Amino acid sequence: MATVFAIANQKGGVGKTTTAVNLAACLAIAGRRCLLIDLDPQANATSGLGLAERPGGGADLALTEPDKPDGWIEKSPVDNLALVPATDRLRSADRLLRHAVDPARQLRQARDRLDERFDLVIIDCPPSSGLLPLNALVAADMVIIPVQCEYYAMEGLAQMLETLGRAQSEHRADVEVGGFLFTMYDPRVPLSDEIVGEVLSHFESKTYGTRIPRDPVLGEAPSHGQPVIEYAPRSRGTNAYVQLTREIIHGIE
Amino acid sequence: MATVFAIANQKGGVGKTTTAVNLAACLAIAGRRCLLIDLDPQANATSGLGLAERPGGGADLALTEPDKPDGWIEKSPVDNLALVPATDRLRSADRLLRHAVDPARQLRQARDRLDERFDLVIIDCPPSSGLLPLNALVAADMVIIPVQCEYYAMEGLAQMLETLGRAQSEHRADVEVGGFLFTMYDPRVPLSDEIVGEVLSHFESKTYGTRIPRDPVLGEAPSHGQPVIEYAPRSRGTNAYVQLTREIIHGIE
Ligand SMILES: Nc1ncnc2c1ncn2[C@@H]1O[C@H](COP(=O)(O)OP(=O)(O)OP(=O)(O)O)[C@@H](O)[C@H]1O
Ligand SMILES: Nc1ncnc2c1ncn2[C@@H]1O[C@H](COP(=O)(O)OP(=O)(O)OP(=O)(O)O)[C@@H](O)[C@H]1O
Ligand SMILES: [Mg+2]
Ligand SMILES: [Mg+2]
Repeated sequence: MATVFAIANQKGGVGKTTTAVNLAACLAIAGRRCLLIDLDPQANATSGLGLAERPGGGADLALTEPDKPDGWIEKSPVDNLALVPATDRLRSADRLLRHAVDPARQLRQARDRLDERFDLVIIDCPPSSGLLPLNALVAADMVIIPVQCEYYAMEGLAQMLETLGRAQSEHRADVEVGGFLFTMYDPRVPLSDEIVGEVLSHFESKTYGTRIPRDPVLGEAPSHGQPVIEYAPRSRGTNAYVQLTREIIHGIE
Repeated sequence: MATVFAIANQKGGVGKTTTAVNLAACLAIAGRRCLLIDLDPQANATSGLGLAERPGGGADLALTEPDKPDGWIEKSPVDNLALVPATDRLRSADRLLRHAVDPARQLRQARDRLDERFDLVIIDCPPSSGLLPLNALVAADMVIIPVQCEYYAMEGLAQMLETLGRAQSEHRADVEVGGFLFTMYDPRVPLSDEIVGEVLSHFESKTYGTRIPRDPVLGEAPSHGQPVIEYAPRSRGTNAYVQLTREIIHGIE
């Protein structure tokens, strides 16, 4: 039985891809059989693992031929980690899924086939509230909501929870909030602690204890096509994602 | 005759809203009659000026009733600066414009009415390549492309230029690149200069000389509902946007 996590937040640049790639890599290195699905047409998770985007034959097929995973799952450079690469065709998701009976439940149909092969599935989402993040939410058991320690990111949480509510009510998704995750946390910037305080006052029980610090190596690692645990194993960025991985494994096992 | 700028980049969190709000405010304070259009359903530019989002009667009307601007333009707290606030209805832009003859050219139809009243129009876009940024590109004379000094943001430039090319070829847009704008530039982070060097090697003639430094006041100002020139008038963030404003005025007058 695989546990499926969506990494979602319509606010842009909050650390969704950085969390998806590094969490998936840490889980794989901890011995779990992992699949990373890149549902973002920007294909950042794909290039973050050193692989190239291509026109089709990846995440677009996961949505249009969910019952044939051999056609869209491929190896990644990290042991125990497989990847469904983003493709250009994702850019017109509405057109891609126009003939589907229930366009929001396409990815969920792949669940049975994934349960046999993987322990964990991580889905990276684009910065939107459209059909792609909706497919991820409907397919997932839990959603991790990265919260950059900035004002606009905090304000966006209401909209993110509305999107989640719509997935549950209109599309029968049984996804729950796995947790809010503070990213780019910098205790030297007063706003960081203000945001943390504000979010904790509403969602403390649903917030991960791990806070991802602002660490330049997290920005450098993707330019080398590597997860941070391989690029800078002894960095604060790596320590934080290792700690988050422990927290998540502890929560599901 | 108004000059219309779109602020666009499908990469999330690169400083589109921060640039839209602060450029519009600096132009207004420099005595130009300005209009800021918030085309992002996140409504960050709207709240960055201290105003609240609402269900309808703002940017959604600019798209559906472009010939009746009195219905969607309102005052902002800054002299010389009017605002078209984002509204919830923007979230389903495809549905909103499904009856339009040419959904991509709706906002452009408002141009004539805006030319009489304003010197400059600034349009903030959401992080996508969909119908909303397309309307902004088709309506605009120039596009400002904020480039965060990070690897994923640089990689995304190819896709941004493709979107621009499609607007020009498929929707007869005559928008040109006004310039690439480096944002969150931090000379202490080696990657920053690497990214700058890479972008300049391809687009030097189209890159603004002004670089916006990483400055925490740019993150704090929106939480006070003010542009940075009002929140922290003597800061590096304010100096950079004042310099950018001079560079832009010099380019168009
Ligand atoms: N903790 C961190 N410290 C420093 N830099 C970070 C950190 N987390 C992410 N970054 C960098 O910040 C930028 C934004 O992060 P990322 O691209 O992961 O966000 P995202 O939410 O996936 O963006 P999008 O909305 O475009 O999909 C990237 O350049 C990334 O390398
Ligand atoms: N030069 C800067 N220095 C420090 N912080 C900045 C700077 N520019 C923007 N920020 C902050 O970084 C975050 C991202 O910026 P902003 O929201 O303007 O980007 P965006 O491209 O509009 O994002 P989205 O893709 O979600 O629309 C915001 O919290 C903003 O306050
Ligand atoms: Mg991303
Ligand atoms: Mg924005």
